[in-house]
Amino acid sequence: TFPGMPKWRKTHLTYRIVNYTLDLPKDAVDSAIEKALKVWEEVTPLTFSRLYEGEADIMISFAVREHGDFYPFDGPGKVLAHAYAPGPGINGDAHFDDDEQWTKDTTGTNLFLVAAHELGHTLGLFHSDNTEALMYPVYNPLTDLTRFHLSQDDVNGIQSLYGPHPGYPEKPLVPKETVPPETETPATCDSALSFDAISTLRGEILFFKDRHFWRKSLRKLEPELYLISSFWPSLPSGMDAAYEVTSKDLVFIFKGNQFWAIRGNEVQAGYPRGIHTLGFPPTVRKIDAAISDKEKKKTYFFVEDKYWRFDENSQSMEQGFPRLIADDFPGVKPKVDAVLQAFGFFYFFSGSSQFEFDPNARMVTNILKSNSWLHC
Amino acid sequence: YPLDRAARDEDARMDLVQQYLENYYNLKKDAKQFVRRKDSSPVVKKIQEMQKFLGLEVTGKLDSDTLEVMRKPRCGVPDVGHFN
Repeated sequence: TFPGMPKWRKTHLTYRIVNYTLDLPKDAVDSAIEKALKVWEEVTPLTFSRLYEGEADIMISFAVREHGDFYPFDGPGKVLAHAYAPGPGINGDAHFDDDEQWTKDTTGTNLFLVAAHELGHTLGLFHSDNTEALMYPVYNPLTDLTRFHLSQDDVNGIQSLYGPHPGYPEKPLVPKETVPPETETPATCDSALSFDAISTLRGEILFFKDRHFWRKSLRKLEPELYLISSFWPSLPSGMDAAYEVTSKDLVFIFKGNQFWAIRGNEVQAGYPRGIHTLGFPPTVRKIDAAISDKEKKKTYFFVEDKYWRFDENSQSMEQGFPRLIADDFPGVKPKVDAVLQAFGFFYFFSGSSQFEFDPNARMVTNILKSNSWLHC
Repeated sequence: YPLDRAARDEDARMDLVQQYLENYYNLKKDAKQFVRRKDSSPVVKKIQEMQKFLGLEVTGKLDSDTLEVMRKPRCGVPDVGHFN
């Protein structure tokens, strides 16, 4: 996605073909653009309708050389087209260099292929370094048009902005009441909301719930809801715990007796691993919550009414543990669902309640609703 | 003549790489005064960034593979940063 992740705040968009190249019959241009829009429609909730006059969200035009946007085209070859990220005015528009020979096949420059790429930009996708991806910047004249499909990289990118198509992948429609609750989108401001796990990630806070997570950036008031699978397809949903070790730029995700390590969008090779490799006794089947204190370089694991402490320097569980949570965090009620460290406090999440704990005063200083971080 | 010819080819290559890096990899135009040398560190770094992004061997040099990809038709949207 573009820096700042610009995206359309609506799922129904309008487009207009402002003018035509003389290289192709008008209906060939119309169908190339329709086909290119359909590529994105099939994997997102987005829908498109065509305008024939006035200002549409996506204005599509053909031009040569200087054409009014300070990014002149350069004659045949080299730059084929360009487009702008979602937004008002010129944003969201796509321009095609009419000094190219636009064709329906690949004897010239295939209009459908380039249009599908440029429309990816108008929806908010940036270039991909995956050479198989439609959003790779260099045009591939050898693409087999009969077998064209988006790469997983393209699908991950667009779904990170808009989520999947309601029926994607094709699933038989089932009546609402039999849809298992975890596949529904969780209600952000439901006062009974509880979390499976919470972690920071490069300055943002991720609140995990079933198959989704809210992404809260300190720069933005509103949290954004995503599918876990749109960022990390191989991670489990309904996880138990998560924490970030900022010094390693890693987030560790726990479910059952396994854990994964992720760096940004990438799940690290060699995972999942068994939690007993960290030093837990066999009696521990899963952990409930975890937090890594970056100052002390200690990671706390909470299991029922006890907790363990792991030394990040020696990479080993410390002696003298487990200890009772009640002894060292008085006022914090087990079982702990998730833990967050912020502003010098520990925030313990248990069901729909959140206990703000002052580690210096060694006492709970405030009790809040769990979803108070989601700007409810 | 041969010397002139080689110098002209080198200049053409330098123009191509400079324009490409400025258009798509945020090579600052104000770096022009020392960008003329292809082994200056801003240019080498940007060549390596471009080679990595485009899936080429990261050599920092204008090898034939790199030049070939740079001459291919492409989208005008930058690969780093975006239209400003």
